[in-house]
Amino acid sequence: APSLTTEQLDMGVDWLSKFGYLPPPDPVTGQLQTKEALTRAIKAMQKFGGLKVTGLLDQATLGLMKTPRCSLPDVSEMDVASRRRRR
Amino acid sequence: SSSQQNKWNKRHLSWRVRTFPKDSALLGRDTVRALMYYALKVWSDIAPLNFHEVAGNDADIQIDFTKADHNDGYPFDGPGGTVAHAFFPGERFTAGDTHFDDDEAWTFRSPESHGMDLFAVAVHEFGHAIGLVHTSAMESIMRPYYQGPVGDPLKYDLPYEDKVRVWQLYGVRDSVSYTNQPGGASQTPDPPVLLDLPDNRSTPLLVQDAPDRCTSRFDAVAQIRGEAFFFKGKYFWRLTREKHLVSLRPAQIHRFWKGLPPNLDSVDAVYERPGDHKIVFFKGLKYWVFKDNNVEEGYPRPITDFGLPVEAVDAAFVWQHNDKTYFFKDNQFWRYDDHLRHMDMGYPKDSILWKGLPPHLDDAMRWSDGSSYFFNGKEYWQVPGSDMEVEAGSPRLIAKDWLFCTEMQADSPDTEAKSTETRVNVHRHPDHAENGFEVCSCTS
Repeated sequence: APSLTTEQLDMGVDWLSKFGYLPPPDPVTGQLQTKEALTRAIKAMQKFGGLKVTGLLDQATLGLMKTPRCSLPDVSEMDVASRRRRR
Repeated sequence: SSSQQNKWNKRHLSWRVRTFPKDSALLGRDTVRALMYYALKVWSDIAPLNFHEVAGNDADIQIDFTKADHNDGYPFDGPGGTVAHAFFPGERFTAGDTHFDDDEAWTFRSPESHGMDLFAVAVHEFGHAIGLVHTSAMESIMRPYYQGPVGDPLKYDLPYEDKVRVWQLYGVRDSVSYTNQPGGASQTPDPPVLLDLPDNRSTPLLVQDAPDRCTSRFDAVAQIRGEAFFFKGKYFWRLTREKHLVSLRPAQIHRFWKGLPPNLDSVDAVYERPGDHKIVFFKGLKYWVFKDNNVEEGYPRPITDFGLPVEAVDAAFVWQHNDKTYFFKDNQFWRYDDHLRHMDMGYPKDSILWKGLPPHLDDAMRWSDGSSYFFNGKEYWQVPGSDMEVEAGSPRLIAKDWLFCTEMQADSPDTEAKSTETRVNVHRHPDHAENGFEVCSCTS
């Protein structure tokens, strides 16, 4: 995939946080997302959206992120917590 | 899909469009209300839920068109991006509330390129409002991504995946009343209920014996889903909640209110029952209960069910002040509790207690201004709020204040009287409608 611009990466991380795929960055430490967490989040979003699961912010993924949609997250906090517990 | 976000414990849910799209050139208010009605009906057709539109501020599902940050934690972002959201039943203060981004170009029966199909998005959001979360199933209406228009609201059939998920939440509706027969065989859809023009549009010419709204006296008058219905013979006129006459031509009762006997030539009284918001029609010793515009099974029944000892009812209305139902016959009235379904003690009483009302009534109704209105002949009396005395300016002429007739039309001689008494002194009032000005009201 062509290399991502910073803007695209920022948009992608914001989008993934907004719709529940990434936990919001830690407000205290400002801890940024780890690369693994980001890859996991992208894969989850691609799977939920019916895309090929690559773990990369490729064009198809960025395209879906631009599609009009409902504001509600795809993954509720409960699911994130229960997945953490399972892990 | 992730776990369900709880569900409503009650089955009767009220809704109201509190704010409309600013750019209503694209979609009129009545169209927006009709689309909300049908989007909710998609779910109530298959689940044991009943939605009814209300006028007040206490609706379970408050629907708003708003934009940008509107202080609910889900700011909109201009055209595209996020287009709508709804709150799950478990939310404390906002349960069921549904917001549409007013920066979107909301459309109805338009190509996808013209904008966002309001019906499709509303079905999705009301899925949240009853407790469904997003799903990844490609054909589901609960996919988070906008997938374009879903066709005609009257013919829309929910994907099976979504039916199963709502049945898991609420069980199956016992008497399924599909908008469409399951399995895709599309039968002629139910006529739009209370939210679109009665289906007499297909009869371009007025049927000859149709009454004239400007010279008639009315058999029954009722507020139903916030709108006013004036019944005369086999016909009725309808006014929107803004008192706009839906059509200058009357609609035929039998073609809209399904299930009344074909030989019924008029009705005595009509009212919308508090609690379940069903609609009750009276004629002689009998009454019928309607859910929306379809009569329920097992009717007609005798009016003795209400504990009424009389042979007919002149008037019936629900007093906003105490949510009790009042029946009038000649110079007596009864008070009935529709929530407990029994007559209150100490009735009948003499209707003289309602100071200033005439001794006989054609019907009565509550209205969204908080007053109660009493109709007899060509006149009406207004009783404000919790008073039991008519307000000073009564009576006034029905034809001019409700049915947009000019003074000349309204004052012409009565074509027929419901009772033998003649009208001797018709009060002259300042003319509310400009002379010769016909009011046309466009709805969806």
